[in-house]
Amino acid sequence: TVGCVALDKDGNLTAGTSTGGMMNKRFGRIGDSPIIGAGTYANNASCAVSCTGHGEFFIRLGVAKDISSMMEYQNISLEEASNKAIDKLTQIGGTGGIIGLDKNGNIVMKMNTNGMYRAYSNSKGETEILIYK
Amino acid sequence: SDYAIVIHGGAGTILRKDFTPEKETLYKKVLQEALQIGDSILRNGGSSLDAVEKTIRILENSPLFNAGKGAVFTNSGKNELDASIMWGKDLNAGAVAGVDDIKNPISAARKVMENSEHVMLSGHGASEFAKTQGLEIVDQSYFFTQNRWDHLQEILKKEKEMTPEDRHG
Repeated sequence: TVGCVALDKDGNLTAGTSTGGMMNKRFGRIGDSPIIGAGTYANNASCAVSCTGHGEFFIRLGVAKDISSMMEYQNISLEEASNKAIDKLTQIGGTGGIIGLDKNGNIVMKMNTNGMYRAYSNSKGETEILIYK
Repeated sequence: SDYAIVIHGGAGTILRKDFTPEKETLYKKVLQEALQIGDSILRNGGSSLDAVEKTIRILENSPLFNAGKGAVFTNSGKNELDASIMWGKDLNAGAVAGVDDIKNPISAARKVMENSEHVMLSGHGASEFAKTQGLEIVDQSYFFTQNRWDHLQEILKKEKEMTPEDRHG
């Protein structure tokens, strides 16, 4: 799975995710990537999120929308909401990671696996490419 | 920040011992290329929608990642791709699922969002829609990569159950 979230100069957030699905899948299995709210979500009022991992768990938790909702209803930061989402994922046995951006340009890259291919850059000139945890 | 962009290429069991320096450089090069495309669009005042689509297309076109070219194989030896996109400005969204001949599914997802009254299209119908939108349609063989194929054969041969270690996003 690959994904991207971005905040433009007009303050608009976008999230996108694309995947080949799960190796050896059958019966037309679909994971979380194409399901809005599970693997992908964006709302200018809160954040943009793209997920990767074991899709069935992300679908059951509605992870991407859950992060946005926690920010809106609990008035917590993207960082805090993302940590809670990964905790929920871990508790039910799911594995994977998320990337996110809030309306102020704050970045999160969270996972409960050994690693995640990930990178970011911003208008401050900050940029980083990471693979391992 | 005035603008920002974050990308991922999947999560899973990524161990340093499995990565030669050359392999690590290869992955970082593609991530860097994808990031630069998106950063450039945003720096020049482009929309986050354009940045996300163009960035993901780079990753889809790389055989290193499980999306587009480089997608894993289904049990029947096919590639079935899914993608979605959502714009935070108006909560508009689009997605395609189970498509097997659209070169860049993320672009198809955007077309669904912008040019259809639906959110998600699947399978053959999604491909038919993509054709009407002028998107590039490719033969199934475009998505073939030897290492993914070998991995599927290994799994089928051993008839083993999938474990968390087999899942890479």
